[in-house]
Amino acid sequence: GCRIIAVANQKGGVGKTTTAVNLAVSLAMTGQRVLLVDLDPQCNASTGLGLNPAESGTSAYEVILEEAPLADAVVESRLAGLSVVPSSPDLSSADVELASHESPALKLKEAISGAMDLKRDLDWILVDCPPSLNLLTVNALAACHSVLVPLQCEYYALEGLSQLILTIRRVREQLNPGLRIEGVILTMVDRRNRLSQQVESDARENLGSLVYDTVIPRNVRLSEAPSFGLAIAEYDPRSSGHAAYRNFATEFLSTP
Amino acid sequence: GCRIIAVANQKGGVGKTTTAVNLAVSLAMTGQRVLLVDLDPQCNASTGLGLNPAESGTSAYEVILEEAPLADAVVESRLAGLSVVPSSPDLSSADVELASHESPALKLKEAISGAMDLKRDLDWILVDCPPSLNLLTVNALAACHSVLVPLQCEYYALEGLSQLILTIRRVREQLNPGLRIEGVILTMVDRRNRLSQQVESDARENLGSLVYDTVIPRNVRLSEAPSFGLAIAEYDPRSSGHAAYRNFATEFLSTP
Ligand SMILES: Nc1ncnc2c1ncn2[C@@H]1O[C@H](COP(=O)(O)OP(=O)(O)OP(=O)(O)O)[C@@H](O)[C@H]1O
Ligand SMILES: Nc1ncnc2c1ncn2[C@@H]1O[C@H](COP(=O)(O)OP(=O)(O)OP(=O)(O)O)[C@@H](O)[C@H]1O
Ligand SMILES: [Mg+2]
Ligand SMILES: [Mg+2]
Repeated sequence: GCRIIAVANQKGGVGKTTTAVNLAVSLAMTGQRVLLVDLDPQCNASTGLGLNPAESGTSAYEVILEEAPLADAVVESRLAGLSVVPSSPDLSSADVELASHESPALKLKEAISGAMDLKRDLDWILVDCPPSLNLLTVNALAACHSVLVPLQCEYYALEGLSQLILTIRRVREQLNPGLRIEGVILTMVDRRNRLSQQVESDARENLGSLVYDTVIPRNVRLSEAPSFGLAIAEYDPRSSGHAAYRNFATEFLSTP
Repeated sequence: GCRIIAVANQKGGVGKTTTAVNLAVSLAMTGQRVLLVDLDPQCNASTGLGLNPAESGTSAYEVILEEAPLADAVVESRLAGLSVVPSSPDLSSADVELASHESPALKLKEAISGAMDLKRDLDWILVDCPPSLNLLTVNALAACHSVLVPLQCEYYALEGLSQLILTIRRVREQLNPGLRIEGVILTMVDRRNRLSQQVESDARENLGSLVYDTVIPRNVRLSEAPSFGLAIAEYDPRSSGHAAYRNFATEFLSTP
């Protein structure tokens, strides 16, 4: 069946989008069939794959507001095996617009369960979340099987983890009983830097086997790629950033 | 009088908190009287100054929910001239809780205008915002005289600027007619890196004199300081990060 993974962390700038885009591409390159849903009104995952949210017709906004079925919002990327539901800046008012609806937190879950035909042809649905624990992120946590948590090796990022884990527990109790953490992927790792080493060892000590062996190094090529609308595999396949995401995809697939 | 500045940018991880904390401290060290309001449920500005949100009594949450006057939430920092209104994780549900209130976007503005005695003893109120354009950030934009925008020298951060400017314009039209941009401070600048140079020149070309001459370099000491609950001035006064924020405070004070 199709596995649904939310890529979430309310701390900003920790590598959620970079991980969602490059994992999606790496999985597709190994033959997996992947749908990437961009649930962040910043639209970074959409533009990072070369899409222009202003040109897209239906987006995640219409899906969340129940104005269109999920399948209507799906566009093919340049890469075989990878399709995308683009975001829209309109999503930033979804909280307010959905406040008066029946079960506002279950809109994405309902849209995905209604898309039977779509799901039959997919191995993975990855959902890129905005930097908050608001209704959009809660929709993703309610809709997914598990949460992939990018953790930047910095102090504020580690501090925020407990709030994220609390929210995941709350969503599991109230909306999604099977919800669990898929894993924690360390990002922007710089092993020459004491703080990065310390955060890595703290994370492995506290989170144990939830933390993947693969780490993503800080690599400027990863931040250059989106300015060309390319994933790292297309922009610089010889970079340390690409090697890390390729290895991560392998470890991700082999972790039960 | 007392000037109110929101430190805002919906892009995550661009240096909002680092700028709010270190500008507040640098201003206080030049004799200015500063109140830092932490409006982010992540509580990073609070912990970055050594406060423990769990121990604080009244926080920005009670102020926004009109359960306490602003003055009740103010705590003194270790530094003369600097006081703080700490945040609370409870703020993450403020959107939902305020949705049924009369003018939910004006709670901070009302709280600040009600604090006459407090304002008489202050030169600046800086408000650290969460990474979103939600009700908390809109409250800050409605309450302030101007917005200080930290801009990370990366592609996604530059892309997000147009949405921020649109939101500022909308708040100016509907809630706060005098709202303007105080300035744009470039953060995590690495002049050895092509992308950083390109973003800096794009920003200066498009935004002109809004962009401060002073830039904040990428400096690991800035990210180490909060793990000790210290601002950079206290943690490593010889660092390039501290020199940059001291110079920025001087330029900030001299820019009309
Ligand atoms: N391993 C890395 N090495 C260098 N730069 C990186 C790396 N991962 C991400 N970046 C860059 O760091 C910035 C933050 O990453 P990204 O936008 O993916 O984080 P995010 O968590 O999605 O942010 P937000 O919270 O705003 O959604 C981006 O400019 C990105 O290009
Ligand atoms: N100039 C700098 N050099 C190196 N690291 C920095 C610099 N400025 C900030 N940092 C680090 O980068 C990370 C992001 O900065 P910060 O948390 O201040 O951003 P933010 O915009 O407040 O994030 P959020 O969107 O989550 O509120 C933090 O770990 C911080 O310590
Ligand atoms: Mg993102
Ligand atoms: Mg912050």
